[in-house]
Amino acid sequence: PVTEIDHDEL
Amino acid sequence: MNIFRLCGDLSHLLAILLLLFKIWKTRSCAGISGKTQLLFTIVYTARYLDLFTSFVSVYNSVMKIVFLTASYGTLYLMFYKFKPTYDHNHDSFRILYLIVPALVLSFIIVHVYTVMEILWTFSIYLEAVAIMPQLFMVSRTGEAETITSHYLFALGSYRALYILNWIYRYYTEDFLDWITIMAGIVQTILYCDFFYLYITKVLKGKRLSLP
Repeated sequence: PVTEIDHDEL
Repeated sequence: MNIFRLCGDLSHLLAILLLLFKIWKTRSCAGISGKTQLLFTIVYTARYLDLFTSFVSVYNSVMKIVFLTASYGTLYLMFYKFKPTYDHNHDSFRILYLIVPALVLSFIIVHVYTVMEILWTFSIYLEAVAIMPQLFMVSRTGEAETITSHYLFALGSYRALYILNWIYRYYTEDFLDWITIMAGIVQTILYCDFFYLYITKVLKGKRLSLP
């Protein structure tokens, strides 16, 4: 499965 | 969210608003690099496509929308409304020299091979060097208006504050993202010369002019 990265900065 | 990141974001926001204010108030975009503004618009567009795919917080989403709107607004003012005041002769940096390497690098050093992730990485690399046409323009004309200097100082401080934020996050939550950290350091180093001039000249009430 492809990992989704959550970018929590702007 | 910590104090460093909040100050960084506010500094970033201040920079963008300062630029819009300057252009609107003086009805001129003299001394501003349209190429740097175009690069920043590409940066925000590539990075904030995730507005449609992931939600972090209302704060994040609002800031993303503000950055996008302001950057397109700046392009509109520069290339349409106040186009005659745009000093394109001095804005001669070749931006393909920045875009192509940033794009190539984002295919080589990236966390995950997905379209969104490559676009995000590209935006991080491009942002690191996006100020170069503007700094090149200041060096060519040998000066910058005071409000332009404030704009550049706020814009440079933003990533420097983010570096403090990453150090803080490393110790408090084990957060470590080498892509943003390395790019952020490069981005901040590019401003060092300007920071020196800003502190030694602009803060003492003098106009920023190069020897």
